[in-house]
Amino acid sequence: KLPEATVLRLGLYQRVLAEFARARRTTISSDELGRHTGENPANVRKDLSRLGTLGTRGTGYDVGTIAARIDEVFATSTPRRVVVVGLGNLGRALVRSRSFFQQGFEVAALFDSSPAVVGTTVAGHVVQPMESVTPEVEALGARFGVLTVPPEAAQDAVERLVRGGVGYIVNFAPKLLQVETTVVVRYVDLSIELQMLGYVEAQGLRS
Amino acid sequence: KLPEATVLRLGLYQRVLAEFARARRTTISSDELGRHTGENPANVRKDLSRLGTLGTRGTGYDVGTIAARIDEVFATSTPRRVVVVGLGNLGRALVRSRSFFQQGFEVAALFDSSPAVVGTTVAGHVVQPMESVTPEVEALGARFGVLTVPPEAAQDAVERLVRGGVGYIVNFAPKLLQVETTVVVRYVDLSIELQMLGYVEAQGLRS
Ligand SMILES: NC(=O)c1ccc[n+]([C@@H]2O[C@H](COP(=O)([O-])OP(=O)(O)OC[C@H]3O[C@@H](n4cnc5c(N)ncnc54)[C@H](O)[C@@H]3O)[C@@H](O)[C@H]2O)c1
Ligand SMILES: NC(=O)c1ccc[n+]([C@@H]2O[C@H](COP(=O)([O-])OP(=O)(O)OC[C@H]3O[C@@H](n4cnc5c(N)ncnc54)[C@H](O)[C@@H]3O)[C@@H](O)[C@H]2O)c1
Repeated sequence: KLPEATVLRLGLYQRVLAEFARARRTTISSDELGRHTGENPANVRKDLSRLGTLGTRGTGYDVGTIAARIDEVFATSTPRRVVVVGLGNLGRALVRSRSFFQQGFEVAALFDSSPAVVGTTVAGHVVQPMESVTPEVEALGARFGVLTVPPEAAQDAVERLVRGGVGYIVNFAPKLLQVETTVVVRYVDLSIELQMLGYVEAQGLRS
Repeated sequence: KLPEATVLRLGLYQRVLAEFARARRTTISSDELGRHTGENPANVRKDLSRLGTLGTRGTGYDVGTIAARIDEVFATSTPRRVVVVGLGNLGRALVRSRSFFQQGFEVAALFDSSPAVVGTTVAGHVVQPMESVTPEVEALGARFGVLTVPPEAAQDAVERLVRGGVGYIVNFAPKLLQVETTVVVRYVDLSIELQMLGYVEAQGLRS
């Protein structure tokens, strides 16, 4: 099992490797990978050696080899169905974003409670009412859910998802969810990014 | 200087401590802090000892003391002006969110290039055109910027911000920015959250 910080970095490397591959570049150095992700090149080398991929002094790493190795870690070959609950500003931005659902994840269904939203089409999917969450998730075999609802709606939404079989949730609502221990919830708080910059500024640091 | 992973965790603890304070709870254990942030309680104890705050066995830590200590780390007492460029789905979600601009950060100005957006009011601010970015940022003394524009617009937007004196940027657009070495950019890629869950599922792990 890799440490979480390493897995997060591997996700960042994967983006850069995809850009390099698109630009038909076949090798990359740990310095380049570090510069493009804001990571320390020594960390880059340590991370890649954990995967068993080794670079050659002078030419660096083979882009295709590392990308394939990282794909294995994330097991991105199996398509994974994701449902999104709450199609307000944030939900729409995520569903419409080319880069949020990548690496094998695909949007399977959208749900909302507002009569003004239900029945409309967002990024090619018709938004369904909340009563459909549990039966639809079950029928789709979706294991992943994204919550972009107001905080007071988050607990109800997660219960409907879990009842249908969802076991992995990305939650953007600032609300602690009560779920069974088998359910994995990742809380996302975007303000942490600003705060991190505030820390860097306060310490007079370079990044 | 604290490691970045610690600083990120401190930001998460701060949210939980604020909730505890609101609920008039005066003490918290490392287990509770760990459970509410998805962190390992041993990491919690290690992080807090780095701040010089020690808990007492049996009762835990004093909520007020740790919260104040973390505020010092982030120097949240100085108000920091932030400008946002790109008021589409994501930009609106961030500007309207009560929780994105907290801990001393305040929205100072909003900019967009679309005639349909310029002149409208979002969360109490009139959206200004791109020609105003540099002079306005200078006049405000804003040091922080958030980019929620399409990737092809990101480089132009960042140049206008930096020319006005912005030195710290949160970039949501999937685009590598060319900036001077003194400018600090944090790239945010929300898909990493889904990918992390994909990794946990693939490894059959518990979080
Ligand atoms: N921490 C951060 O950095 C941050 C930033 C932005 C947004 N957020 C959070 O993300 C969430 C979404 O934000 P937003 O700006 O898109 O909000 P929004 O109000 O634009 O959208 C919320 C959507 O949820 C739907 N909804 C409301 N109640 C519901 C219910 N009971 N069941 C299902 N759907 C319901 C609404 O109809 C709406 O479409 C909020 O919880 C917000 O706090 C957090
Ligand atoms: N990686 C992720 O997980 C993720 C998720 C969501 C969004 N995003 C990214 O965030 C960005 C914003 O996404 P969105 O859904 O809000 O897009 P959007 O199209 O809804 O909004 C973009 C806004 O930028 C404005 N704009 C366009 N060109 C501009 C220019 N040259 N100068 C200034 N403003 C300009 C538009 O008028 C619009 O208001 C995109 O780059 C998107 O890829 C990334």
